[in-house]
Amino acid sequence: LLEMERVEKIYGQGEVQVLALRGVDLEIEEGEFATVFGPSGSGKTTLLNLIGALDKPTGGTVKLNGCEIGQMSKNELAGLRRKDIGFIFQSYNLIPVLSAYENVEFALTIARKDRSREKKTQKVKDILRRVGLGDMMHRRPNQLSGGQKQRVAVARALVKEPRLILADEPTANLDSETSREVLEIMLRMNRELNTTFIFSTHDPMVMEYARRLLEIRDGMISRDERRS
Amino acid sequence: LLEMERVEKIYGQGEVQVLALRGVDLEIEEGEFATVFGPSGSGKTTLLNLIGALDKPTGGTVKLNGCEIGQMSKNELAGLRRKDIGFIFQSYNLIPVLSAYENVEFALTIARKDRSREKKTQKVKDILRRVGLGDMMHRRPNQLSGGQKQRVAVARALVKEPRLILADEPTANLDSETSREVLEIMLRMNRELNTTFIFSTHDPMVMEYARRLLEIRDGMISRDERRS
Ligand SMILES: Nc1ncnc2c1ncn2[C@@H]1O[C@H](COP(=O)(O)OP(=O)(O)OP(=O)(O)O)[C@@H](O)[C@H]1O
Ligand SMILES: Nc1ncnc2c1ncn2[C@@H]1O[C@H](COP(=O)(O)OP(=O)(O)OP(=O)(O)O)[C@@H](O)[C@H]1O
Ligand SMILES: [Mg+2]
Ligand SMILES: [Mg+2]
Repeated sequence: LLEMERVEKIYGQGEVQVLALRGVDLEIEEGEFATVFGPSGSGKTTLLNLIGALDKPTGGTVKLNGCEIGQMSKNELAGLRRKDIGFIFQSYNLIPVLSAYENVEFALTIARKDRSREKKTQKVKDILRRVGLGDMMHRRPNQLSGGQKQRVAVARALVKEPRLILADEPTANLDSETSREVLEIMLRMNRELNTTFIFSTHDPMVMEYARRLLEIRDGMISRDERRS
Repeated sequence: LLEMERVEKIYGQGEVQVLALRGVDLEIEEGEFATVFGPSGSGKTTLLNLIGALDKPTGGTVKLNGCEIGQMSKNELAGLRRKDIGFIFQSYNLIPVLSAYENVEFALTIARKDRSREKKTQKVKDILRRVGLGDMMHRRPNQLSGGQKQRVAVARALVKEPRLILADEPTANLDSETSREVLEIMLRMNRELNTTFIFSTHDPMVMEYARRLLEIRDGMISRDERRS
């Protein structure tokens, strides 16, 4: 599903350059449940942004389903992200003027998977209930706690059932019981739909669930381990 | 230092009301190192906002140093927050157009504790180095990782050496090594300057450091424990 070869990402120009990723080689197959972990500032978010085609590498190649994202047009990338990739951002990125329900519905609408209106409503309500937000669907982000906003971000990525979900520290603001509920939903999607999950995390519980462990330090993968 | 009696906080009006805090009684003495913990949505941020005079209770009284915050004018409250209270927000609230250095310096400037310019510069650089951001002081928030932004928020609250620091999930986006470094800085401030710390957290490491444990569930304190 994903092939990264000698990937580099440099921020800034001229004198002040930050080498966020310094030569990453990585292959991830469909259906994997992988997590990237490592110190703050080590490059996890940068890596996920490249995998999710939110950004382009400054060196090396990133291929999703055999397509090199560095060669794709803006429209092709946008279409890929809308339909096939669900992204849970480290800072949620919810739309402030929309309710939790509308934020999730919007993601499903733009994924254009042509379902009936009733089916769409059902899917949106179902995922929001499953992350424990059933009775606050109509609230806007500024009327929700930190962990509730995080769960709206989770619901929004999961509702369109994409092939690949990239979750950047999805449990950072959740208590352990809620974290477990969220991880169980994701594990079930992985088993039933073969959805590929790539997490970045500091949370030992997420690492517990992962079957592929990728340690990153100073922009390089220092350890790559599979386990059952 | 802090007295809360029968404190209630209700969001919303008319039909749709959310009882975020339902009668909280709490006393915290100067020099305590306390943490509030509990499920997502249980009322931690709401509680900290009331203690920090960022919001007023809808019922009951909140007294800081004997002054009832419900009776204070806007100016008096603003003065109190600027000088005596350091707040680390769950979503950081950094000023986007200022660098990390300027964000921290700004907090020290408005605290008006009348230090020489050199002393101020020294304090700002010192706290930023201690949280590991020494070589990225000149970057703006959008050039920093999630955990780096969180540490700027920490530095900004600590630099003015206030009597009370309220930290809303200050380690949520930090790896364990960095979390420990931040907690050690806070513990040292607590011992050397008798700074009072009240945390809200989901992180077991923060709970490990706390000498006062306050469990909150559905807007009420369900457990209140002191230990050495
Ligand atoms: N402006 C608002 N309008 C309505 N309800 C609100 C508002 N702000 C917060 N709430 C609700 O009040 C309750 C307490 O929120 P609070 O932010 O204090 O929770 P928390 O314990 O900090 O949660 P977390 O661990 O997820 O950060 C939640 O159910 C939340 O949805
Ligand atoms: N726009 C930018 N300009 C300059 N440097 C940047 C920029 N964005 C990120 N960086 C730097 O690139 C490095 C990697 O950042 P990244 O956000 O990927 O880290 P991370 O592993 O996600 O950290 P955290 O665990 O704190 O979220 C960091 O040192 C960061 O400061
Ligand atoms: Mg990150
Ligand atoms: Mg909160």
